[in-house]
Amino acid sequence: MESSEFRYVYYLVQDYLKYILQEPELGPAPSRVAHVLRNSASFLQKENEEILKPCLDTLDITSVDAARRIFIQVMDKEFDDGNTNWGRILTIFMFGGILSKRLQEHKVQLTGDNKEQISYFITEYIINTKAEWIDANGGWENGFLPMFEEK
Amino acid sequence: TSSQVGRRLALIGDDINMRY
Repeated sequence: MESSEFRYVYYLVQDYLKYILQEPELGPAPSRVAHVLRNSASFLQKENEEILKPCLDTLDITSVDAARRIFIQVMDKEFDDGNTNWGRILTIFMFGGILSKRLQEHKVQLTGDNKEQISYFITEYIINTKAEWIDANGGWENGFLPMFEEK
Repeated sequence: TSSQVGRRLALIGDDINMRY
């Protein structure tokens, strides 16, 4: 049984991926944090997708398993200097969105099961490596939200 | 490679962190 913290992040990741994949049944964001995350991470994604494209083209993102491996490798590199900040946390969501779109472009059918797997490995990474930092830096409501809301 | 993407993401994250 996952912790309530895990379920909270899982629902943020799921909501962001649904938003990025433009799922037709998508309603309004289920919370303020989810709403701000949709806006700020997708803005960042639009801004950087083209810049990252030459690097991404070298990666073989053709299955959910490959996406998981690449995600872990990229994250390990991103955080190997030991620094964490809310901007970098935002890039975790952004990169999850980029990977999901890439899978779609490679004609990988993003079934409900596949999307759950992707949301799961992203959440697992955040919970296993960033939960303490997030908690020590105000959490989603008091750390993330004041920084990115209405900006 | 994944290392290049990781390094780029760190820079993008640090940049957005400074801007906000």
